[in-house]
Amino acid sequence: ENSLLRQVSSLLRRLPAIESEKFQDDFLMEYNDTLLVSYLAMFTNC
Amino acid sequence: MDIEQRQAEHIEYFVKQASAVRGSALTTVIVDATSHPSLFAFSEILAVPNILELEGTENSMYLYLLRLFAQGTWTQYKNFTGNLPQLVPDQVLKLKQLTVLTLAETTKVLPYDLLMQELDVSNVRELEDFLINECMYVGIVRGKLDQLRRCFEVQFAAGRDLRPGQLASMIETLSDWLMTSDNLLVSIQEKIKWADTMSQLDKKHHKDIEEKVDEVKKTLS
Amino acid sequence: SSDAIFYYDETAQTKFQQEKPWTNDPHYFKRVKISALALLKMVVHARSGGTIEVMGLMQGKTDGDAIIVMDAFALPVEGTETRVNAQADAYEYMVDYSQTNKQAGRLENVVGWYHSHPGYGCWLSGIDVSTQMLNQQFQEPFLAVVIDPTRTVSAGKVEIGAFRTYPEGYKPPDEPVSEYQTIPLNKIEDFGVHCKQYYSLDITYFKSSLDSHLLDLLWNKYWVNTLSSSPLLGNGDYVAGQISDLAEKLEQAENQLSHSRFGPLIAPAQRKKEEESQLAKITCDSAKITVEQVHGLMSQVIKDILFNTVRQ
Repeated sequence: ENSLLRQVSSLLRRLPAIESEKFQDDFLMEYNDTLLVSYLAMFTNC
Repeated sequence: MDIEQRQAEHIEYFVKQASAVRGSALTTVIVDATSHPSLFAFSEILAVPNILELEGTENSMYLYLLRLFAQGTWTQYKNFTGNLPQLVPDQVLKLKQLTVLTLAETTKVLPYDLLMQELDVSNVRELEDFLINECMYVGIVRGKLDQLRRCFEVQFAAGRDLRPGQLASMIETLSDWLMTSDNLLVSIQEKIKWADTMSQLDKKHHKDIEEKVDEVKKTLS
Repeated sequence: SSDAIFYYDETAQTKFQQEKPWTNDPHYFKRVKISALALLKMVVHARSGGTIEVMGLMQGKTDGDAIIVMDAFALPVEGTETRVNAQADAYEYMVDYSQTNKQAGRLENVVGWYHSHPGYGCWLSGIDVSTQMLNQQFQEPFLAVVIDPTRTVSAGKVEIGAFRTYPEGYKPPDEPVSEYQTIPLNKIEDFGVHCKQYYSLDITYFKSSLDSHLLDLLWNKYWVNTLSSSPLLGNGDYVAGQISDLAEKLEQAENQLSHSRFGPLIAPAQRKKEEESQLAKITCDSAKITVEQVHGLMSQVIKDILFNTVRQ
């Protein structure tokens, strides 16, 4: 079914959704912040 | 999906038209289809037996034209002008729109220079007008124009007709995506199990500590 | 049968208004039923206020010991915690609205007011308590609802509380322990002074068959937006504020600990219990902040794996 194939093709073109160094930097920074908060919470717990 | 819904009716109309006529009358149908402002898919029309019969006849260049509109670009047309009929302005516009879709297939960030080269546009203003009026407003692409970095960030582009060999690549990508999703689900389930186990161990540990404390209190008293 | 709740029996309501069973029992109303429509409207209005408190009124009816909220409407006032009676600015609007409603065929009366506490939890401040006491004196039956739109976003569920105040001078029996909630340091005194002057009601929700259908359609339209959003990005300021507040509370607890060694020896065991309880609360708060952050990060990581690791 050509229509379905075109839609799938259009959908697959969108992957990967974001692929850039800036995004990776921001993402890892967010990751680190959350890990830091968890670390601090463990200290508080102790 | 919107674009497919909108052009389904037109595809059906032109397929019926193509099935009803033969020979040189098909050239009008092909020109009409390739000029239509809301039609960007031509595989169904190409599959009509009457259209395929044009191969090797005096009207075969119209068959090649239809194939070009299904899978080709404006640059490819310029390289093979000798073998293809002259295009009317609406067809030129359509081919340029399809060229943008093809470029968006390969990369999400399209530099203005590349677009100007591929679309035969001389300045940025003209390019942006084309992208906004003829591509975004029509609904075949969605994206952001970055004037500072001189590029067009594509968020969505409508699908073109498949080229030979593309299907295998699509199936591979879908399988890869499916595997990634399955693995992710398994990981999530494992993490849930781990969290439950740790919670139970923690509760048990608390209970043991409390019992020890009670024991020590009793001993002391 | 699920739509029967929407039927308004004027005779029964008038009879209930005349009997006034709440005058004999300050704890008469125990439950609140809020319609999905009213909840949506209240939460959207509260969220639209950002960090500024907003308020509105609720329309509905009563059913035994339950107050049923059918609909809600916003009032053109802001900053309800900064003035003694913010409602006063909207009296004309309230009257006009109620009259127009009756003309339009909506028979329900105003049964309460709602306002927002952006980022500092669902409870009644001193001003809120006096406003509600006034309302309960002259407009019974009346309910106070508080919504925290900021915590709604970070927790992923609606932070809402329904309250009714006790009459002046009434001493309530021992309250059952309510669910613990974090109160910022700058509000803790206001919370503590007035927390015994009101009680909370159990909240349940209901929707009509049409509401269910419409909500399904809305979900179909907005699920992409919902999944794309992230509380980590949207609520950054609030989280920073929470961590700062936590740091202040820790400092305060630490100061109290160091002072207790040199203070008079009056019931040291009791003081130690209070300090431990304060530290336990701080630990609860830190755990809550962390859990919300981890949830936010989990959704980001899952979205990253699903949509960014697949290559063509």
